[in-house]
Amino acid sequence: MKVIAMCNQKGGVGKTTLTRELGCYLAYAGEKVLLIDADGQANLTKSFFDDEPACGLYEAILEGPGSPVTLTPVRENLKLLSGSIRLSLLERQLAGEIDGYLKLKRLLVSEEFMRACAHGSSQADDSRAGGSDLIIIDTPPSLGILTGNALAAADLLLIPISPAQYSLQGTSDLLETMEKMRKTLNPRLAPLGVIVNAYSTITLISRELVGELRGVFGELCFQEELGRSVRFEEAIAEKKGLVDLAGANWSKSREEVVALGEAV
Amino acid sequence: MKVIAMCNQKGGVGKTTLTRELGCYLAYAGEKVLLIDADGQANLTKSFFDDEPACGLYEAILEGPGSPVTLTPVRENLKLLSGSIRLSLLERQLAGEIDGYLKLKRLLVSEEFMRACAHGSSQADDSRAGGSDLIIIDTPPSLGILTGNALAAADLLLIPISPAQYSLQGTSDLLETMEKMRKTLNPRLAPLGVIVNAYSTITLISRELVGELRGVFGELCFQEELGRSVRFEEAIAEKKGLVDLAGANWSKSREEVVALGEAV
Ligand SMILES: Nc1ncnc2c1ncn2[C@@H]1O[C@H](COP(=O)(O)OP(=O)(O)OP(=O)(O)O)[C@@H](O)[C@H]1O
Ligand SMILES: Nc1ncnc2c1ncn2[C@@H]1O[C@H](COP(=O)(O)OP(=O)(O)OP(=O)(O)O)[C@@H](O)[C@H]1O
Ligand SMILES: [Mg+2]
Ligand SMILES: [Mg+2]
Repeated sequence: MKVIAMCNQKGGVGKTTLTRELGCYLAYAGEKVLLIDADGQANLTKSFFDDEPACGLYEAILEGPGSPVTLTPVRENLKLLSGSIRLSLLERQLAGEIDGYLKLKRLLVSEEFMRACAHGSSQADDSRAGGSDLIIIDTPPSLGILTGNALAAADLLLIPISPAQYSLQGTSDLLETMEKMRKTLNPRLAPLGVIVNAYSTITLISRELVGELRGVFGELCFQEELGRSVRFEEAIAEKKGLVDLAGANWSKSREEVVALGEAV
Repeated sequence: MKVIAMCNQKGGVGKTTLTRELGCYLAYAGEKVLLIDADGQANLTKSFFDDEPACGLYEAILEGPGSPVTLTPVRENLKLLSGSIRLSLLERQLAGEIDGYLKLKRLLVSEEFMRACAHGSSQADDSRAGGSDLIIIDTPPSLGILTGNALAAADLLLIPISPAQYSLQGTSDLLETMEKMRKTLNPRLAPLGVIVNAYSTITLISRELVGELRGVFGELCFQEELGRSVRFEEAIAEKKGLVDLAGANWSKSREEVVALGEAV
């Protein structure tokens, strides 16, 4: 089981978009995937469900060991540990606790979590471990306790960036945070890479920025990129991933998601 | 002196872009404007200066009464109380304090602040009050202590939104937070309005979303909108506002900023 944290404290760069599109593609390709919505805005959850599931990540962390964990099925091979506005309360509630940053990490190895993974969203007795091949954690646009929990629980860090001056400025803070996390709570955390998202080829400045970003990150930057396209917004409206949408006209963005999914 | 807080916990909707463009336009039109960068990412500060000023909002809040406040001149009629990564420390440092949410409000009425406003960025002795007609505060994409300080210090709340499903979902939390703030720390806080930013007219879903957003917010939503345009990114590269950029080709986005500036 691989755990990926999708992080960038810069807002609106595509953390949620990449989490849902990669999750849907890899499930479509046959991997057993679990998405975790660790953002109080719960955009990931709302992008799949009109009504927020009653129990999610907040309940699983707060109620602690012994109480069942609820995973909500999204499509075949894809489950969600849902988010809610209540998660923003966790930032304050966990602030003082010594193990405030380790709550998610502990949850992912707990009996209850293993049980919920193995058997759909019901809390069956059979405690066979695992069930998911891959977990992707969506995080809020800040370097607070929720993002800290995701970094402490993850094996790999994926950073979406958009071709903008602000992207060049903010990502060094994030790599610094990763180093700090590696030295303190999670020595196995490694960068999986940086993904350029929502570039538009028609403008010169966009191409220049992508060139600069590739220069800064080198090998760390995936070759595959996602262009800006209205298809992503339409996919949210249909509560599905691009790969699950009917109609050939999804082809360009869909192809980009598939290529990226393969690379990841 | 009017104080406007620019808030939306959804990331990447244009808080920083609108703060800097409205600030530059209103200064160009003759108003004395102060921008405050209350975001740890310090995008607003970095969009004007390659090197971050040594002293800014963090120092002003932490050092408290008695120590001078440093305002950095940006252009004629425009000053900046700069941000820095150190502001993210404030979130934790102020978490326990009873008056943690009132630090910025207190700063804006302090002797030292008045002095700094009156005479450029030096800390002259003449303590004539005021100096700025308008203050706009840029905030981070979260509803934490920094945004709380901005809401407590402000007279008016301006909410940028982008035509996206997530915008429709997140803004009710923000209006709820405003109500809560009004009942507890700041009874005079009133909504100035909601501004649609970065729409692209060519897609149907974008036009539908703008229609839906106008339906939800009614009168609260400004008629004036900002279209998506690469000019904004180019303006950041030049470290200037759109109104200060040479060349007639800035016309469409510049006209939109002027119209919006007039309305505000
Ligand atoms: N490649 C793309 N093309 C077009 N639109 C995109 C693309 N990627 C993301 N978007 C849109 O841009 C907006 C921001 O993306 P998203 O919400 O995924 O970013 P985020 O980093 O998760 O934001 P936050 O910081 O608020 O969590 C959304 O409305 C999304 O639909
Ligand atoms: N009208 C627009 N047209 C084109 N690009 C825009 C427009 N408004 C904002 N942008 C770009 O979109 C990105 C996000 O905007 P901005 O950083 O101002 O949002 P924000 O809400 O301040 O983000 P954060 O939540 O991280 O503070 C920036 O790269 C900016 O240059
Ligand atoms: Mg998100
Ligand atoms: Mg900003």
